[in-house]
Amino acid sequence: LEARLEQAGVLKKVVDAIKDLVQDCNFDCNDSGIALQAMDNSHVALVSMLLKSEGFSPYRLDRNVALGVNLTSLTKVLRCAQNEDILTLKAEDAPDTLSLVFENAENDRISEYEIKLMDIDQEHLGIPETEYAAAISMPSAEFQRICRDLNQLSESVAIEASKEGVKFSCSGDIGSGSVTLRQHNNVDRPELSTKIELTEPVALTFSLKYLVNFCKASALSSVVTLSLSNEVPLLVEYAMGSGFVRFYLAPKIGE
Amino acid sequence: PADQGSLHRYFGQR
Repeated sequence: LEARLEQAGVLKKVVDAIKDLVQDCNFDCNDSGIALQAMDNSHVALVSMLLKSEGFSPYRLDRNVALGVNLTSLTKVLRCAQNEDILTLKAEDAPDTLSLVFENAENDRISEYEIKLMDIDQEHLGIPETEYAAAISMPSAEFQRICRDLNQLSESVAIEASKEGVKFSCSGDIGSGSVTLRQHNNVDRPELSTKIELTEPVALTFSLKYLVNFCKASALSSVVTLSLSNEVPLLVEYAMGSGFVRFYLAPKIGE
Repeated sequence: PADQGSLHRYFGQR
């Protein structure tokens, strides 16, 4: 593998977004790019990430390879890169190590690091194609604020999407709270718009602890999309220029 | 209070 990324900051943000959810995971490298799928220890949340091969220049791969990485170790090495550095990932066919090269834009500094890889026997889940009943896109900073605010009052949040809007509500020992968003279109700054596409009303309850965790991906994209259907896991997606980070969260069941 | 089910309830193993 040899994959060169114009901005090391992209990988730094991706790893920052997922390192508190999963510790060890495989980076699966194939023709479509570098992908990752991993569940948290409780098997309640799943992260699915893709950095498309088009996002690298060049992207060269002789045969598919799984890079078993400890994300804490990778974070330590990525801290040694500036966000604007050019990052090159290199690995042999049956690699024991992953090589990371950081070059500054002026081309007068080259840093070379290697991290040890590990064999990870990772469970892969098949995620069915789903036509969601509701898709809500909103500023990622707003979603983060709602999750943090409501998490002060409660462990869980009810998300209800209807024609009127989307309502996040919670109740706990000290009281209760809710935030309702209505659809609006910001012509000058589309990334600040809230869009609600609905085929039928949805009401689901989720653990806020995980949602707060997902919001660490807010640095990746100014927009987040929540996709919901009754009785299926929530999809929280942060799209990047050439790739995505998606989180799935199992709903709470029964009252 | 509601129970937290795991993702295995929804997603099959590949």
